[in-house]
Amino acid sequence: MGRIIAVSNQKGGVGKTTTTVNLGASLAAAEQRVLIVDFDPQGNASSGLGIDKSLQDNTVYELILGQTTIQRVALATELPTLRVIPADPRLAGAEVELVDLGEREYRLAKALAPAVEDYDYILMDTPPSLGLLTVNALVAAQSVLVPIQCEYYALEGLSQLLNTIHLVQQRLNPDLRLEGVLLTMFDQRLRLSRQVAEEAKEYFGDKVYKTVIPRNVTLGESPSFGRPVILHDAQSRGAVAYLELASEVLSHDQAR
Amino acid sequence: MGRIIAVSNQKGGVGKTTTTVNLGASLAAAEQRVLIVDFDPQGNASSGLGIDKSLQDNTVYELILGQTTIQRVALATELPTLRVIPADPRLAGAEVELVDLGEREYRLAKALAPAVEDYDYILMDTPPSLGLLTVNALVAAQSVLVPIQCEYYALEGLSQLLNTIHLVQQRLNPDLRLEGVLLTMFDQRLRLSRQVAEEAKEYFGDKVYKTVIPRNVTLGESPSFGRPVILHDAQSRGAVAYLELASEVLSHDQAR
Ligand SMILES: Nc1ncnc2c1ncn2[C@@H]1O[C@H](COP(=O)(O)OP(=O)(O)OP(=O)(O)O)[C@@H](O)[C@H]1O
Ligand SMILES: Nc1ncnc2c1ncn2[C@@H]1O[C@H](COP(=O)(O)OP(=O)(O)OP(=O)(O)O)[C@@H](O)[C@H]1O
Ligand SMILES: [Mg+2]
Ligand SMILES: [Mg+2]
Repeated sequence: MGRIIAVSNQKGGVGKTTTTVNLGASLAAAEQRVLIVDFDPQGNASSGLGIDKSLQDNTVYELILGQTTIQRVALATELPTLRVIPADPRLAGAEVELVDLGEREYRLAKALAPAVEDYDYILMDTPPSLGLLTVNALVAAQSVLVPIQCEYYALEGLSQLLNTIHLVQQRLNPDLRLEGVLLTMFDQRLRLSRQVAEEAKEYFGDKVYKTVIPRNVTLGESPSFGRPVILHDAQSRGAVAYLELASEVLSHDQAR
Repeated sequence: MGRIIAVSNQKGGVGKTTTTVNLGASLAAAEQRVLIVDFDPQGNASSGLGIDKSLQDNTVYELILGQTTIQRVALATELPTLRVIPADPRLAGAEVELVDLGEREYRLAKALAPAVEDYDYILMDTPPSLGLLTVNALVAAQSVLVPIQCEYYALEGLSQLLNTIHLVQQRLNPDLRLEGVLLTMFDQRLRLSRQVAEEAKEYFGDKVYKTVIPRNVTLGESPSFGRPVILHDAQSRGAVAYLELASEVLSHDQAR
């Protein structure tokens, strides 16, 4: 029974894509059947998994417009149980085109419904905004994983994000809940990092994952090789952290 | 004769706000009359300059809807020749509300027109997207300053940004040009940083500023004190880099 998780935070550059790709890959390494949905027109999750976007006739854009099926658009990756639905800049057009269509907030939810039985985890990467694309992901999701960079500006936008989640719960998806808050790019040596981490823990309590992702250059390098970090350098601190996060997510699920 | 510059890149977290605040402050330290316009609903530039957003009746939202004037909404800062027009989450509503209004792409340009004579530089911070808010800033601007983080994903989105700039030039603002490309968060020790910097220089040639902004924790700390870095720690590498950038921008302008 697939768990559907949106990875979302409208603050830019906080590690949404890095978390989607590397948590997805780590869950697949633990033999979970995982589908990553790239729902950001930048298409970073697609290229981070080695997909050449210029070669794809079908992307998530065609999927939400009903022009293709999941089977045709979900691409294999180097990990046997990991598939990815790619995105490219055409998706930016959907933000405008969907406005006039019926059930515009439910397009992604409807498109993914046939896949729920085939996967253990469906992870959706979202753009740094609270527009119609992110709302579609929040409607399709059962829960939201919120990466928070250990920087000052990262705390500022949280109330806006929580407001949006609350609005989606009230009007569009009453079952939506907070999966967890993930501290990213944590640098033990910096007082700023420790301060922001402390404040996030005070604000979110036990919703903050015990796993903290350190700032680690291999997480920045692995996308340039088109591979998740566990395939690029499995011994690195970045890879170890995301494997730990995967086992924390799995232990939460087994406990439910 | 105010120079109107939009600071823009739809990739998130690349240093748009940090550049707007600190280049603006450094130009003001060189006795230029500077207006910073926060055009991102996150309102990071406002809080980075010590503005308490919850206390403001008037923000840039009211300005573009014609409900207030520049004089009432441009707030003083600790630097005598620096003012800021604040933003808050209400601005996110404008993205939807503007769609049905006439001349929706020209709202910011029209609102700022009365200020052009009073300032030497008008810098606009933009959100990490290519929607109507960013388009408004590109229409109001004479040029675009593009911060690029020295990371792999940062290069991916450039062609989308250049496409958008080209579309704005063709249809809405023929005079728009590229002010320059600024390399940010550069870490000399990392091969990744050096590689991305090399590629950006190949791609953009002499449009890349000679000044490169290093990764420096004071740039992350100063917003938590509500002050630009030159007032928080003027000796820091971050402050020195933005002062250098300001003199490079000024020397370009004097040469014209
Ligand atoms: N823990 C980390 N250590 C070092 N670098 C990281 C880490 N996490 C992410 N990065 C790098 O930081 C940059 C921002 O991360 P990423 O692109 O995943 O954020 P995002 O939230 O998806 O950004 P956007 O808002 O543009 O979608 C990327 O270049 C990425 O490679
Ligand atoms: N040169 C630097 N060295 C260290 N930290 C930096 C540097 N430049 C920016 N930062 C920090 O990195 C984070 C991202 O920078 P910033 O918020 O300015 O980017 P942005 O492009 O405006 O993000 P968004 O896309 O969300 O608007 C911030 O927490 C900022 O304090
Ligand atoms: Mg991303
Ligand atoms: Mg910003």
